[in-house]
Amino acid sequence: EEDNEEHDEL
Amino acid sequence: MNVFRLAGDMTHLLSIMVLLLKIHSMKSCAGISLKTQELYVLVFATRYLDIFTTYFSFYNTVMKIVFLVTSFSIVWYMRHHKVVRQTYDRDQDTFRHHLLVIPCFLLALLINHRFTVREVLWTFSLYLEAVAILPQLVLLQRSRNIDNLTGNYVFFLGAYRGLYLFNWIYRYMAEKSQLRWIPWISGLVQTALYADFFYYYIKSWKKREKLQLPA
Repeated sequence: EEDNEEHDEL
Repeated sequence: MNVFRLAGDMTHLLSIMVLLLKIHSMKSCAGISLKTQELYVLVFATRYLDIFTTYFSFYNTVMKIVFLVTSFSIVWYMRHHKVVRQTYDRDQDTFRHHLLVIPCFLLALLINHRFTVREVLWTFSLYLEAVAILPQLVLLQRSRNIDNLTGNYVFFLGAYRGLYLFNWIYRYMAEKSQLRWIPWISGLVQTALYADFFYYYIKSWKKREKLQLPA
């Protein structure tokens, strides 16, 4: 899912 | 994970460790803005809610828990610890931080990647984090004596988002990640707010003088 790309950051 | 991202996370962690060291060893929170610390609690609480819903990696989960627990405990110490709370500069720490929360929330409702609860809260946390340092910077400017731990705390905290900017450039160039204007611009604003502080921090470090910000 594309949304998760940035949510792996803190 | 690239080197800039890791360096950014470690700098962020280091800043919190420096602050906890000050609180534990000196039993003091002089020069530290409770307003800024409360904003960080809100930033982390809204951003890291996804630990319950999405799993990324062991590293990601552990770091999120560390940031949540440490931010809550710093606020607890400043408000309730019988020795530490007496060192809080209540009269100087007068920034009306609530006034930052509502505009950031409205902006997150208007400008977001997707209109879902998770995305709006995530976006809100990015906007709020960008400006959360303002009460701390105002307090520093009012403080005549900035001790080394406080100066280093703010320096590492500022350096962390600066390193994230390099991480985003790297990810965009090397990993062909998508355009992500919301975190990029928020991170740029966040880092820019420290420019003045960085200037005086480095100047005092070079001259080996005590850090003091002009009023």
